[in-house]
Amino acid sequence: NNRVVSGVAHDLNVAKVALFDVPDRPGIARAVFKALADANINVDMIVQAAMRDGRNDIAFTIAKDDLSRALPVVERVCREIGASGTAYGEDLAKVSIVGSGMMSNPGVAAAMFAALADEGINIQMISTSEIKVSCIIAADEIERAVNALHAAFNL
Amino acid sequence: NNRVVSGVAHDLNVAKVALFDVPDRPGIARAVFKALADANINVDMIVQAAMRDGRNDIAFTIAKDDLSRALPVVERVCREIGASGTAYGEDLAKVSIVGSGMMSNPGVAAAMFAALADEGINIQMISTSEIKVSCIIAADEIERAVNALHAAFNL
Ligand SMILES: C[C@@H](O)[C@H](N)C(=O)O
Ligand SMILES: C[C@@H](O)[C@H](N)C(=O)O
Repeated sequence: NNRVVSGVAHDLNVAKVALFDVPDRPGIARAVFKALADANINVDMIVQAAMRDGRNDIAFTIAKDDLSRALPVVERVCREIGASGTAYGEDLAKVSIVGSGMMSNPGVAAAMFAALADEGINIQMISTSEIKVSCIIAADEIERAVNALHAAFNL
Repeated sequence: NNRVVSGVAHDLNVAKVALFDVPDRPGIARAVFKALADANINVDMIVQAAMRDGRNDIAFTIAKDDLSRALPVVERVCREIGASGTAYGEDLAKVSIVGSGMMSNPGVAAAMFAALADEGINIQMISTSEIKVSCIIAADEIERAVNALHAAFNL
């Protein structure tokens, strides 16, 4: 088990932003993230899940201090592309499990989600790569989250 | 520029599945992915973007051949947790840019999205890590996507 997940990482310098009901057509993701790049805002996680009725939601995370600069940019893009609205969240943290053995182990992400659920911790955003599963949770839950994940994966 | 993005990867063995309007409370992500793990279905990308009205959408990708086994599992979980419905997609591909220099370069994801947009390629799902930005697109667009990304990043 130690070989599958080799560590738990966390980041408290996290804010999230979302755009709702963006048109699901080429050029929309570029419009959003080019505007942020032009404003020199560093984006960490980007997540876009599933289209419904020709629309999709896009959420991303940035450093806490960049929120006040990012929001006007996002609101302008929201109007330009005809999205239905925006939302943001502060007082957040990112918690991740990291490991090279995760790819062919179906239960690993499920075990992370179970460990957080057993602590009553709500998972606000999820993003993955082959070697990492990252969840956004409330900042005041990070200690319990990290401890629960260390216990779940014998770390 | 070569040092920021070091490569383009792609995967044609991809199907996507989504659950809509899952209750946004602890234990829901576990319910979905434990059911898939118990059915021995390997999950690649998992994305969950933004909550609205106490609900969220969860999308994930699996190997094409696992779709027929995954759908009954997902439909059952959908009913159990009170989600509004499910959807799936076939004939898909995952295309990714990979690089260790991406983290502090705001424009890199934007440049990937721009290269795909310039080809008229629609981005269906997005997931990121510090060293990778992955997009799900139609399978028949993968060649143009990979070529466009090689050109955009001088690879
Ligand atoms: C929603 C957004 O990702 C859109 N599909 C695009 O390609 O830009
Ligand atoms: C939507 C789902 O991720 C839920 N918030 C959970 O914690 O399981």
